[in-house]
Amino acid sequence: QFIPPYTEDCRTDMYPPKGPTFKGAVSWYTVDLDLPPGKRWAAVISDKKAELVSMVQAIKDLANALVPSGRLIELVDVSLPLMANTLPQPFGEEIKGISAVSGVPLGEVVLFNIFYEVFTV
Amino acid sequence: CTSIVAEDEKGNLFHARNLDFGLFMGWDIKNKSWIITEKLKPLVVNLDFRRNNQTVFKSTNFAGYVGMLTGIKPRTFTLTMNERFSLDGGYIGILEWIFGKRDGIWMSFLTRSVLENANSYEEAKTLLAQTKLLAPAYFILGGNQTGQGCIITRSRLLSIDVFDINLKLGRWFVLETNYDHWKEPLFLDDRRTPAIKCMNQTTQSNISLKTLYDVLSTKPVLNKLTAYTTLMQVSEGTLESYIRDCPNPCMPW
Repeated sequence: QFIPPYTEDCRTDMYPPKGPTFKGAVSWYTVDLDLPPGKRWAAVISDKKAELVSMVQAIKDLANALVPSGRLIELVDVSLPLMANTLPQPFGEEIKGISAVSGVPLGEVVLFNIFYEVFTV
Repeated sequence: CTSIVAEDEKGNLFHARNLDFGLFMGWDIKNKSWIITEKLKPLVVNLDFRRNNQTVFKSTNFAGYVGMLTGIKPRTFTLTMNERFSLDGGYIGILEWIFGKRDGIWMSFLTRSVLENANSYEEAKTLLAQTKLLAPAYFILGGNQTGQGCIITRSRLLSIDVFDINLKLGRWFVLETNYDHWKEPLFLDDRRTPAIKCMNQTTQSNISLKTLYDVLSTKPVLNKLTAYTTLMQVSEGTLESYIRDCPNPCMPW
């Protein structure tokens, strides 16, 4: 159907994934729960640092487009790090560890982690 | 999002989902795509959470996100979470949290905690239905025994509804998008009707991970917000994920 909602006949024989709807496979990582929370995500984040930085930058660009003064991101960077200390364990410490390994400011990692809650409105 | 739990004629349970995220977060006019959705795709990872060198649970995640949206406790249960939009949304829970009222739990933290600590389908169901949350949500839970599959519709405080697989009533699958199952979806965003049509066309005798992937590949179940598709089979403990794209013409949601 070439007008919205672009419905189509039920697909068949799509598996194994291939073709234009398949963008790539997903890599596996191990998270060792015996490690201290701050160190559990080090391997994943070391590998995905550039992608994480790029995604956070895209969120900042959107926020700055909404509030051009940059005050919204300022608020995130100042206020949300305080929230990290209130999060239940081990989540707060894990988020701090992700911020330390990636170099992404703590408030911005907290924002990414509460995105799903925020966007339920 | 679209999540499905289905039971085949031999009593095997399959659980699959499309993760859709990034609505209204920047539209790239040139590439006809959502900016944040495209930025999230390279962050998709499969994780094997281990303790004492043994798998406790597995999940599909975004790197940097410590909560869980999709996971499996091998041979015990599978779990996905879909967003439930409400005016009494998560921002109220967050404000309450900031102002010191912290008796609720962040929903993606609850799903992780359930994957880590619950040891049965029933225990997981009880925790997901009864724990106070910061935001409304749909929890889609599958077990490892016949009839174990349900959608738990949650407000921040209460379990509003639990909708189970019921073979006696001919309900061999449960399917959730982002609308209460007893209400009509928004006419501009009806992924439920085409998904149910494809499930019925597939039939219980042919349901498998392969055919679930077909259902989740059909537009508009697959759309511009779809970041990944995950397929899980609890009895085998398998989880496989694929990053998705929706070639034009394709619905933005």
